[in-house]
Amino acid sequence: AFRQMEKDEL
Amino acid sequence: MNIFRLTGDLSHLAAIIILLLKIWKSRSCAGISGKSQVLFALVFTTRYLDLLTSFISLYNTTMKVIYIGCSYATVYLIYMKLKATYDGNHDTFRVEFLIVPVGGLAFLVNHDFSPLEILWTFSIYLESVAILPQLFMISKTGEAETITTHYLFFLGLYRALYLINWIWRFYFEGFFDMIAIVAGVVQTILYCDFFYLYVTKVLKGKKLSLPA
Repeated sequence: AFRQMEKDEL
Repeated sequence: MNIFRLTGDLSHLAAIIILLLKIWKSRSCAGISGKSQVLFALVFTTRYLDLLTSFISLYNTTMKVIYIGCSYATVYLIYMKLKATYDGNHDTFRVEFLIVPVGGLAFLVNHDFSPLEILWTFSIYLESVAILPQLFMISKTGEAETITTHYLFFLGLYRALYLINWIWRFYFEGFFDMIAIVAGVVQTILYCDFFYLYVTKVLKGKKLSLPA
């Protein structure tokens, strides 16, 4: 995956 | 969540709390760059707008609220309550030289041309250079209080730990975000000079003074 769809990082 | 990201977040939280307590207890913001703190408040504001649109976890929401709350409280102390102790003569970095290029870059290089994504990208790029006014101020005054160096150490350490977190997540989850990684590398590199002084001076009980 190029980038996690969900932004789960602060 | 992995140990590197968790310790990174706790290191970031420690930095924010150390600074707020230092200013509050000493009733003074001498040696602290108000411009950097305004930039950090802007970083959190533009990055955490998703507080209004999506819920990820209690931890995620709690930390975001704490970061935003503490950063605005710090700006309030510097520019309002303890304004008399603000050393504006040494806090002269031209932040427009940061905000304009970062704003332009966020429009040019992003994952998705939507308002939330552009603001998130702006926030990531801005965070990587937000400490420059503070480092510039220390180079102008030629010294920094020891508590300020601890603040900077934890602040620099947090993104360094995030770099390891991204290596971990790439290896185990196949996840990576090139924008966050490149900005994080730049951000951590900007601290290298300070890290060297911190380890060779402050950890040996000396005061941090420049030129080294």
